[in-house]
Amino acid sequence: MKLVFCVVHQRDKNRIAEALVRAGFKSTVIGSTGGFLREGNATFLVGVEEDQLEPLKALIQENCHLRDQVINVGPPEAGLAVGLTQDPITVQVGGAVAFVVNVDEFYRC
Amino acid sequence: MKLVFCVVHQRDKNRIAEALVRAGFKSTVIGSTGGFLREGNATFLVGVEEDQLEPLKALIQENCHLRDQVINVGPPEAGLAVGLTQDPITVQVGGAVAFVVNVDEFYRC
Amino acid sequence: MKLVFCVVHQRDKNRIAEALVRAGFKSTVIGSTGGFLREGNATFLVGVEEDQLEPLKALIQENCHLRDQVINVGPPEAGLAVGLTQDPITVQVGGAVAFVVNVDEFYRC
Ligand SMILES: Nc1ncnc2c1ncn2[C@@H]1O[C@@H]2COP(=O)(O)O[C@H]3[C@@H](O)[C@H](n4cnc5c(N)ncnc54)O[C@@H]3COP(=O)(O)O[C@H]2[C@H]1O
Ligand SMILES: Nc1ncnc2c1ncn2[C@@H]1O[C@@H]2COP(=O)(O)O[C@H]3[C@@H](O)[C@H](n4cnc5c(N)ncnc54)O[C@@H]3COP(=O)(O)O[C@H]2[C@H]1O
Ligand SMILES: Nc1ncnc2c1ncn2[C@@H]1O[C@@H]2COP(=O)(O)O[C@H]3[C@@H](O)[C@H](n4cnc5c(N)ncnc54)O[C@@H]3COP(=O)(O)O[C@H]2[C@H]1O
Repeated sequence: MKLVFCVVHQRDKNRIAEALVRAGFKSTVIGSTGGFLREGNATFLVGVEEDQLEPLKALIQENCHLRDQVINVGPPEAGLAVGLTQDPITVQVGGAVAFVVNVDEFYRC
Repeated sequence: MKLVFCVVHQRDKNRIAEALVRAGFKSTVIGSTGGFLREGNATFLVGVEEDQLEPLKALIQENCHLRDQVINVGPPEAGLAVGLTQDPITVQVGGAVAFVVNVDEFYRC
Repeated sequence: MKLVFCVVHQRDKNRIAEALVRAGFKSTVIGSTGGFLREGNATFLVGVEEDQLEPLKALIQENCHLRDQVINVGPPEAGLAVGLTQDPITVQVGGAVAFVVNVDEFYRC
C-alpha cells in the first residue's frame, strides 16, 4: 500500500474528486494553502495498492490544467516575502504536485 | 518513530481525541472530507514509537463504531460521480482507516 | 526527496511561512488543532531534496520560540481528558515538532 499526498489547484479540486470516485479510488480531501501565493488549494490523501499508482498518476495528469498567472508581488504586509522584487511576476499555477510515500501497515476498524 | 494517519468519522472524533490524551498519546487533528460522501471527517496525525503501534491500534478499534448509512445517490450536481446508480445504496460508515508510515527523523525545536 | 510534516504554534505560523519563501523552500500549509490543548496550530508540508534537510531544520529552529503557558484544566466538557488533575498545569508551547518521511516518488503535472 502507498499513500499519495497530492496538492491540487482549487479550480481542479472538484473535477479530480469526481474523477477519483468514478475510477474507484478512495480518497480524503484536506483544505490547504500554498506557501508562496497564500491561496487556497486542496491536498488529497489517496491510499492505493502499488499496481494502482500509474493509473492514479494518469488520472491526476488528465485533470490538472497548467495556467499562467500574473501576480503583483505586493508590500510585505500582503504576506509575501520581502525579498521579492516589486515588478509583477508570472507564475505557472494549476499543476499538481504529488508525493508517494510507502505505507508500512494499513488497517481499518 | 512512526507517523500514523488515521481518518475517523466525525461522530467518533472527540471520543478518540480524549482517549488519546488519557492514554498519553500526542496527536494533531486535521479537518478533512471524505472523497465519496463529501461529508466532514477528521484526520489524526499520531507520531508514536514502534512499541506503541499495537496499543494505538487497539485504542482506535475500541473507539470507532461501524454503522450502516443509506445514501441517496443524488444528481451529479450533488457532487457525487455520475457513474453511480440512482437507487439509494447502503454504505458502512464510522469505521476508521489508518496508514502507518515510517519516520526517518523526528525533531522538536 | 523527503516530505517533512512540521506542526508549529499558531503565533509562529506566518513568520515560518515567510522564512520558507525567502529561503526558496516550497511548502503547503494546513490548519490543524493540537490533540491536548485543542488550540489551533499549523501543519506545514515541505517537500525537499535530502541535502536541504539540515538548512530546513535550522530555519525551523530559528523561527520557533518556546514559551511556558499555564493552562487551567477545566471540567470535562471543556474537551480535555477527565483524567487530568484540577490544578492548573504549566506546559511549554510554541516549539515545533517535525516528522521527516521518505518519498518513493515525486511528480508534478
Ligand atoms: N519561491 C518562489 N519563487 C517563485 N515562484 C514560486 C515560488 N514558490 C512557488 N512558486 C510558484 O508559485 C506557484 C504556487 O505556489 P504555492 O506555494 O502558492 O502553492 C504550491 C504548494 O502549495 C504546493 N507545493 C509545490 N511544491 C511543493 C513542495 N516541494 N512541498 C510542499 N508543497 C509544495 O503546490 C502548489 C503549487 O506549486 P507549483 O510549483 O505548481 O506552483 C508554484 C510555483 O510555480
Ligand atoms: N484508501 C483510502 N485513501 C484515503 N482515504 C480513505 C481511504 N479509504 C477510506 N478513506 C477515508 O475514510 C473514510 C471512510 O472510509 P470507509 O471505507 O470506512 O467508508 C466508505 C465506504 O464504505 C464507502 N465508499 C467509498 N468509496 C466508495 C465507492 N467508490 N463506491 C461505494 N462505496 C464507497 O463510503 C464510505 C465513506 O467514504 P468517504 O470517501 O466519504 O470517506 C472515507 C475517506 O475519507
Ligand atoms: N507525537 C506527536 N504526534 C502528533 N502531533 C504531535 C506530537 N507531538 C506534538 N504534536 C503536536 O505539536 C503540538 C505541540 O506539541 P508540544 O509537545 O511542543 O507541546 C505540548 C506538550 O508540551 C503538552 N502536552 C501534550 N500532551 C500532553 C499530555 N498528555 N500531558 C501533559 N502535557 C501535554 O501540551 C503542548 C501542546 O500539545 P497539543 O497536543 O495541544 O499540540 C501539539 C500537537 O499538535
